[in-house]
Amino acid sequence: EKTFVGEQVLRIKASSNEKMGLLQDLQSLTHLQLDFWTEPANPNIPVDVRIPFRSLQSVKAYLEYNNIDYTIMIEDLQVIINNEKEEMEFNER
Amino acid sequence: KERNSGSFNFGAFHTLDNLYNAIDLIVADYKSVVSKQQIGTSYEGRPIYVLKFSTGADRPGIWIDAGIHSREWVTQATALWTAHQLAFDYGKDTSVTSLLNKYDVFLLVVTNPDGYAYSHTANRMWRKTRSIKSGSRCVGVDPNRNWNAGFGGPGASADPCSDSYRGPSAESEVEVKTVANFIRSHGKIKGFVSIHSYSQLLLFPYGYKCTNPAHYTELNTVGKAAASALSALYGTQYTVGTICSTIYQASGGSIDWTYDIGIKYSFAFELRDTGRYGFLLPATQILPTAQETWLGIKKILEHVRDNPY
Repeated sequence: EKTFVGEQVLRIKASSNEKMGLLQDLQSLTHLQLDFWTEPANPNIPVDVRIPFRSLQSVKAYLEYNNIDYTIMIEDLQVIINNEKEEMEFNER
Repeated sequence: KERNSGSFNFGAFHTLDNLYNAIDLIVADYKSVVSKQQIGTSYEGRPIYVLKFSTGADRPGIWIDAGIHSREWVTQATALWTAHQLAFDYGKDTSVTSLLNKYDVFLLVVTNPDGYAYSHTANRMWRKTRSIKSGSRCVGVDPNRNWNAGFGGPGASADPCSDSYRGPSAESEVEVKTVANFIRSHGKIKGFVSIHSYSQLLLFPYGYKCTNPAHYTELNTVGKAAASALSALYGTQYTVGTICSTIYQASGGSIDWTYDIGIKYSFAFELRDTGRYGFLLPATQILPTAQETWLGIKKILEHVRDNPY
């Protein structure tokens, strides 16, 4: 079973079309293995992206360098998955 | 062990087997209005069941499906709750009763059963089908890029390893072909609602192109009325519009295909998020999500009922 320890989901707010373009550039960097939960297309809709642990530092550095605002939406994905699993097991019982 | 649909815990996430058991319970409890049809088999051999809500023969139909992207668990849960509500309300709620006295409703609770099972057992973040393509090490196709609507156009990937891989050809995925065949062979589907999550959007065609559909004004009005009805319960705000103008250009999507074959009332919901969990919406959110979504869906169903074409 695939685990997601240390993976984060960032909520990114691009304040302009130019910054949206920078997020689209990020999307093309396939080696980072980013999982865009909402796509960078419309500045009115925040971009949520799941980031593998090994790419976290690079992505955050990229965002900060380009003055793109973000918040951490999910601190550690695996923690939430574990909670969800426990709850399901509890309900099963 | 849950013994009837009334004691089933709709406010929890369940495995595929449990969902299928719940479907059987609903059918058993409301035999006069609901039946189960197996319309096909998934790539890995799982049955694809649709619930048919019907009170008479030879009626036009309305299609509702959920969970084409498997990791969106709240959509399958919402659809299951909706199934129970629809059956329960017939004969009690005037709107549902008059709807089912004119139309059949087909409800596909788990559109992508292989993906759903895989997201429960191997990869919680899985969103595609589980089909294997020769010549690629990567598995699966994004089933909402695989419909025959602008297939292969912008907003879908040709890379089998991408999460939005469109597949080798339109309807290459048996899960998509099964639904498309059903819609084609039925011939009288007048409304099509696809339930996804998350980000609170109510979308209508087009996604594969950025031009407005011929019925833009009507669809926009219906969509806004549905979003308004939905928000009346908990204040959840939806954005309404075409796929292309609201989110981004995406080819091969289901509601574009249904609209292009003549199903005027084609909509897709992106259900609520609390702004903190994305696809991992806590189970405590299932019932509020389902309850508010039902109000939006009902508005669309009523419009279809009252505006035959």
